[in-house]
Amino acid sequence: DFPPPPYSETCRQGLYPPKEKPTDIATYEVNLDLPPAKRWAQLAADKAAEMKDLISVIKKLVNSFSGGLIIDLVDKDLPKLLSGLPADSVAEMQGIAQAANIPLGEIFLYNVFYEFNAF
Amino acid sequence: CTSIVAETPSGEIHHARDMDFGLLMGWDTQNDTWLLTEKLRPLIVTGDFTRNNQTIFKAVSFAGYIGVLTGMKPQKFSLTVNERYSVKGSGLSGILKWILGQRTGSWMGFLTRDVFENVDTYAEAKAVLSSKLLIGPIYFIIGGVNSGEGAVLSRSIEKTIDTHDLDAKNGTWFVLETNYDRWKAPLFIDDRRTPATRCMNEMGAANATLANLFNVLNTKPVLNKLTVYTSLMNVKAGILETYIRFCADPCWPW
Repeated sequence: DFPPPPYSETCRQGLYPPKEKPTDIATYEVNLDLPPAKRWAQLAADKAAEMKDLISVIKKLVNSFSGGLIIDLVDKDLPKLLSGLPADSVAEMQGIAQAANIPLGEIFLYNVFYEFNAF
Repeated sequence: CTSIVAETPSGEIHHARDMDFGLLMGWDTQNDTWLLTEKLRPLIVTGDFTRNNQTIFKAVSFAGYIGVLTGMKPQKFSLTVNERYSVKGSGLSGILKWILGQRTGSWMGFLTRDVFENVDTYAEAKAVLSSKLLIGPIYFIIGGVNSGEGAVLSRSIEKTIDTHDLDAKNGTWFVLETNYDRWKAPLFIDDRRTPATRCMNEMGAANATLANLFNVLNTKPVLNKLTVYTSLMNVKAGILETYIRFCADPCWPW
């Protein structure tokens, strides 16, 4: 139930500040002095269920256009795929995978999904 | 996505964005929502990246994602990333090269994270983001603290195709990017650029505040069913505010 383009809605006024608060979004310290594998541990543990929920959707969507090829590739060739990434990034993803109890390949897929989505 | 960098007559720089994500990623016919978009909202967090107990930069992120799609380094620069779709050099070739072992290009998320950790000036951030080889095409939108410090970099895998800089003295007091090259017409059914530009011009440079940018970004269809959050940034003041957004019906799906 929306009109077709061209869009003609009047520019909105007076919406700020919205009833939502910036503090509704949790802030986490990412301490770069810690070993990479420990930087995201608390966040990953707190949000594990939501991350699993999202990744299951991503896997279904990736499977729907690749017929399982990409997921198989990530599962089988993960060490090779990770080998060209910055060491700290790999360690951070390993830390997240461990804290959230999610396979590392799925965390990697999640972290590169923005590029996959574009193509 | 829609990203805007605006300069006021006094030379203050504001940077704001709507993060839209999940296009064609499963439409929930019962609730008229995008499946992936709905799953992303509970994952929104603000990261306060510290060294020696001091904030180095702040970023709006999705839990589990270690890159930066929206971020601000106080007193230095701000950055947002918008998806760029390109049939020629779509990113498929970059991903295939990566899989086959040719590791010359950078994944965008890891690159932006590296820029925030290791770069300290607007000019250097702009230079790095302009020149690095990438896995796929992208728009980088950067802002700074001084007059003229704002730009949209239209990136292919290999190079910067176009740089659109703030130039308030010559009338360009804002730069605005959705998901289309500025020298081409946007897709007819996904034209957020025209209404956003109209609202910016109605607002005028003298009224370019974060509050008014929030109004622009929450005018439909700039705000749409894909919008996950709106972020407002002022690098000089060290402000990064983020609001989770929902688009009440009637609302365009993108």
